[in-house]
Amino acid sequence: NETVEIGPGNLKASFSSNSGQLKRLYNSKTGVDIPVQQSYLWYGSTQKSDQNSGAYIFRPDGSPPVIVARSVPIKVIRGPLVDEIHQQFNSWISQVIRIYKDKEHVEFEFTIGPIPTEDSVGKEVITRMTANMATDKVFYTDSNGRDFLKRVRDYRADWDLQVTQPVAGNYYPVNLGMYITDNKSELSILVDRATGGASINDGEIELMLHRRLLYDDARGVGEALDETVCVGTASEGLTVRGNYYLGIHKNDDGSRWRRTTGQEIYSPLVLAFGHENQEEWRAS
Amino acid sequence: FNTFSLGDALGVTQHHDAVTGTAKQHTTNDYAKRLTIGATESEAVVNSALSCLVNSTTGPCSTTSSLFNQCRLLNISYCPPTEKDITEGKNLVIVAYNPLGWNRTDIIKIPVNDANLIVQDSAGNLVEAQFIELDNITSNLRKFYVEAYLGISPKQAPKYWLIFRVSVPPLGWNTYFVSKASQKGSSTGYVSKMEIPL
Repeated sequence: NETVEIGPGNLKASFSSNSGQLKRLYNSKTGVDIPVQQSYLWYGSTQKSDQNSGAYIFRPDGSPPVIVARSVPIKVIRGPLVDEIHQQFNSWISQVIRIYKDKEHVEFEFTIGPIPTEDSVGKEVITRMTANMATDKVFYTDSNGRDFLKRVRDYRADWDLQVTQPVAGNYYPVNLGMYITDNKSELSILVDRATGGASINDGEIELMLHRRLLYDDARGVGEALDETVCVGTASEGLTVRGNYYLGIHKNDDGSRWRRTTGQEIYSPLVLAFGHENQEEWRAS
Repeated sequence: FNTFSLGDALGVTQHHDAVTGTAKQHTTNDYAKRLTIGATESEAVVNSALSCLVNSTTGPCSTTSSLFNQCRLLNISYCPPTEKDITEGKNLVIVAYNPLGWNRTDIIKIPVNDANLIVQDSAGNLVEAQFIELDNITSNLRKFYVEAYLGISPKQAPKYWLIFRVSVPPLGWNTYFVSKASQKGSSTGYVSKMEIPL
């Protein structure tokens, strides 16, 4: 009774009944079993004399990111093809977690926005996966959707790095995905859009999902990063909806999944719809 | 129609400000407008090509008209062709094209108004289906963004997502049919119920 489990196929995800949080991923076919938590947080930014966070510059205010919700109500939907968990973290962040019968990954569909700014604080919303893995500062991000490059937190191979920005300085571009490994298993994320990602602590992966900021970063654009959508005379901040995909594999087995699933995300099926008489349709 | 306007828009949006989102808002809006015009015209090319390729006996193979439509706002459940009531003799036809060079099995998800539907593949075999009720967050997004992007008030949100598995050959397509079940309640689809753990 303490956990809710979903997954009609080999891959199972367990959630705490009390907190609604993801607790564990387990694949009965490969035996990979990783305790993992997932949450939404935001980095705040207010006006600074030296450098504002803006379109070019990610410059959080130095405080740890705010956790959106420590516990979240869940709704569970089960079926022969897909199981879903619906979670609403607050009035402007929700997600659906899906596990399909034939797929060996978890799909997260996030809906974020409009980001409120009435408190005069710009917000940069991330999702964070926390796994029980000893990763020794190392993580991997893709190089323009092709190879994966090794990244080491607070380190540059070519020079002695003075760490002045412990968060922003460890963010890397993510076009295809990123992963961490502890020499026993791999935890990988694939994305449906270009974004930024980091591993700020060992065993963690975080992705930047949405940003709404109130001040120009003085790098040339001359505007705050504050996109709105208008309907008639009303306008509100942009809402984004997208997907990311989480895979767990034995060490060295994840690359096949990242390559093939990555291409399937990048090149989805093209669907066309019409209305015709089936009897007269010559199938091809 | 041709695909030149999409090619042109993609050329313009190679600029570093378009790639990273560091343009002024009115410039970003112009990038979006160019890409939308290009995508719309290219969609017409694809729809026309599919009409010819699928070789329907009823459909025209013409460069000016097409049997098909695509749904760019499918993620917020806006897809007029799938929401339209399925009438006697006219089934919903779905053509899935696979742009990758390998066989692919995937799940597709479309908004529908009825759970008393069946899905068949191109050989007439029944395909396993699952219905999930549309959530409020999606229906609210649909109402707001259809009005914002298309300037129209959409009809009431559809009741269900219809989910089924498709198999598509490399660089090829497959056809699926959605029709009304012969009798009410005779659909073989599984209607999922929502559980709220205590």
